Amino acid sequence: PALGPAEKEAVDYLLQYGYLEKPLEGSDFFRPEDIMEALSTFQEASELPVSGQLDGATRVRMRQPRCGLEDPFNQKTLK
Amino acid sequence: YLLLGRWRKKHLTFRILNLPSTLPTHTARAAVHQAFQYWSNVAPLTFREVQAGRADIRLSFHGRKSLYCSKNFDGPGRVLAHADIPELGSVHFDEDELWTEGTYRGVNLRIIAAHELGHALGLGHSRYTQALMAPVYAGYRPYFKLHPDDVAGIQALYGKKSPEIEGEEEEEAELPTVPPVPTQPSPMPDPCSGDLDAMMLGPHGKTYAFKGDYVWTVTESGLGPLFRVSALWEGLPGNLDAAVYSPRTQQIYFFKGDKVWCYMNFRMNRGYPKKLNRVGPSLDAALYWPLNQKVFLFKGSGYWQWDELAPTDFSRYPKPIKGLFTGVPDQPSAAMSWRDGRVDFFKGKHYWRLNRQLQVEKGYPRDIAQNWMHCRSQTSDHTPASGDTPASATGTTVDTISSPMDTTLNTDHFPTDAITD
Repeated sequence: PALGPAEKEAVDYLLQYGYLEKPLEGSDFFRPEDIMEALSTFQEASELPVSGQLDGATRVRMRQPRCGLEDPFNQKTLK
Repeated sequence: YLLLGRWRKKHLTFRILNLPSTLPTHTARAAVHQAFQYWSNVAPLTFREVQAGRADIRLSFHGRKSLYCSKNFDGPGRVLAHADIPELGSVHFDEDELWTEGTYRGVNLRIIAAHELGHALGLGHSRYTQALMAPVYAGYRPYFKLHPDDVAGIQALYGKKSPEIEGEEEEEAELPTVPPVPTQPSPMPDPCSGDLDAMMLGPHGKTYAFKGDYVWTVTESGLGPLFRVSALWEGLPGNLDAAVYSPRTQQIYFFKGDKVWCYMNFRMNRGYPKKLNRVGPSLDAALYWPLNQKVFLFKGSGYWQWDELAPTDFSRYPKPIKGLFTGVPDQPSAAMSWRDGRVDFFKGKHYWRLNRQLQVEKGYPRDIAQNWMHCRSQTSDHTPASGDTPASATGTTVDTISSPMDTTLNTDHFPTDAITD
């Protein structure tokens, strides 16, 4: 499904900082479950309520000033 | 905390190349000095400022574009700064930010400098949001101090600060222990035979071809002389399985059997070779794909994707080569990528070129000897178009290649931990 501007901005953020990896095989589109998992990882690493949804708190967090290096967080490292 | 690497010495120099216009010079300099001090207070590190010449850590401010940095900044807000991992030493700040000190306005230079120095010293991002090494700037804190996770991270790299540090001698750069290399090399290969062990787009954009005990460079105008592999990379055996250079970390990885060797330029990193445990032994080929900054390792009909700077879950690998690299044969003998994302696979006497969508382009496979090795014809004449291999190359000694050996210090971290353990 086509992403709205806010969703696209969030996906760009998740990609830029290593939460989401561009799918190499098949389609150029991300699967909703991949985006949800990346959002969940970002929320968990940011100590936000983990919903896997692009809620207001997550958007605010993504707009905060930060370091340009990638984050190493994924479900495995968080575990 | 996450560890990305470490310096092989504990007494480091730094140089401030420029300062932000938003702060008085003495205030900005004091902020940077204080940033170093946070780390030297808890670890046996010393930092000495130099005003000219080469320094280990170099701090500078640049804007949206820089001639000297490939990572552009984005104006006020969002990305504030970035830094390289050891032993590279670059620390860059976005000059469009409102850099301040002693106020809640703007962005505190001291705290951000301390964060970026953490990267320059080898720390990755912490998952503790109150840690200095958390990725997001938590704002000005008048009574700022390091988080226990920051302290634990830096001490994991350099140990705890001890009182004897003042009188301690600068440690010598320890030479790597290298296994003996056979003194009788295999016969000098004919580049026009087409067969290759490995290909690599190496540092400074040089293309290296490997066959048997020998390596040579390939350019648009011809071939370089053949050198013994061990003459260029001391301690490296011939008959390699695969070779790949990562511009992301500036490391060169060589694979043979169940071992991996890791070099920065022409010096082997300490602790290598190491055993490959997480990916299969006897790899066929390896390449770095610039579009996702990952290293790909190939064996048989499968591949592994490896992120050098983040934990990689290898449980999903190997995956079938054909599922990603359309039209490529199994068991390639070599592979390499170009900066624009195109990829070449080599097998036997032929090579296949893939576009950025990783599909074989029309007209391939083509002949390696003719199109890469400047050979006039595959069957009638096997003389390199650029001239015969110089006789002097037969008895190559280290002396003949002394200039490329004069390079930077090797690193002391283990970037291959993900695939070796």
